[in-house]
Amino acid sequence: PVPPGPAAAALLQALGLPDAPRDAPTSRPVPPVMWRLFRRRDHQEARAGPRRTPPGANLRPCHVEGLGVPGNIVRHVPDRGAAARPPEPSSAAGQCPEWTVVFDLSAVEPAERPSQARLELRFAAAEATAGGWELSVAPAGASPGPVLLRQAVPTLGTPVRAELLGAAWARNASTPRSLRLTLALRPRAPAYCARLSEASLLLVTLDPRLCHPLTRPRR
Amino acid sequence: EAEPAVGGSSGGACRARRLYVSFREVGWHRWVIAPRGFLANYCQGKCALPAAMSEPGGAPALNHAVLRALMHAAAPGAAGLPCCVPARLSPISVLFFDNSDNVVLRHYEDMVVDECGCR
Repeated sequence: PVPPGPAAAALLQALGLPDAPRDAPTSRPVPPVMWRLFRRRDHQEARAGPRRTPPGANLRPCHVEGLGVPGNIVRHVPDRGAAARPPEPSSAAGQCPEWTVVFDLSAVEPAERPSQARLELRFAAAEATAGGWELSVAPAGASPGPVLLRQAVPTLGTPVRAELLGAAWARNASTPRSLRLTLALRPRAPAYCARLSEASLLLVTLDPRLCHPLTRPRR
Repeated sequence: EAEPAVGGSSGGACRARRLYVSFREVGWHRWVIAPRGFLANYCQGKCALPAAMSEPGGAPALNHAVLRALMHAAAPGAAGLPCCVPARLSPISVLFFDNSDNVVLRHYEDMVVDECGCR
């Protein structure tokens, strides 16, 4: 391996990375959604090679095709609150627990403009209930804040997704360094409570410094 | 891994040469998830006539490059030859772990030389 020197530091800087991350976390699998986005982009880039690009066609450089939003950085942020959450016994409706989730967004630079912040939740030990569920999201803190988001959840068989941009922070505001939320999932009809098994945040940002205008199409 | 460079710009016309960047060689393979590396390529070669003109289907030749090559042919001492530089580039995407245990997909423009041209 190349010893860290000015050349490696210059390349890291060109890649927009302050320093070389330390070794990979041993217990963190790569989320399938990230593989899908990478393969979709990589496949397009391969197809956009010099020999196969139709005249005038260009990859949209600052656009995440798989999600349909502007952006050139996609981050899958794990919930830091998971380790601190005590195991929950399943309990009857009306006494469903609340969960605190914490997302560390300190890696996002001030120049990056958020274009999507998708909360993704997976639940376990839930039986189907007539009428489904209602998810509520509020800021976490000593005193409960106003509910930022309420969303009907018909089924828990697939991951529950909620868009936080515009709800947890304003669209044109810069990304907070940390996001602490209180979640609650209540059945609409009497039923056992569900249990949160995983929470994550998919954050898409656009760094205009790395965003070049489309190359001039060939005359 | 690179195609052996030809001494200076004396041999061969201006064109893209193979250069593969391996993240393992750079020592980043523990935090870069994919790809394992990429073909960055580089430009080298002589920009005298007719190389200063564009290859069929390649990037359009710059008139100024042709003018310089003409002047060099007529009076070698008057002005140097045009330079062989990237004329068309492609992006790559990199999937990696950052220091906050996030999995990050970043898109980088202008990382691969597709075509070279005389400028």
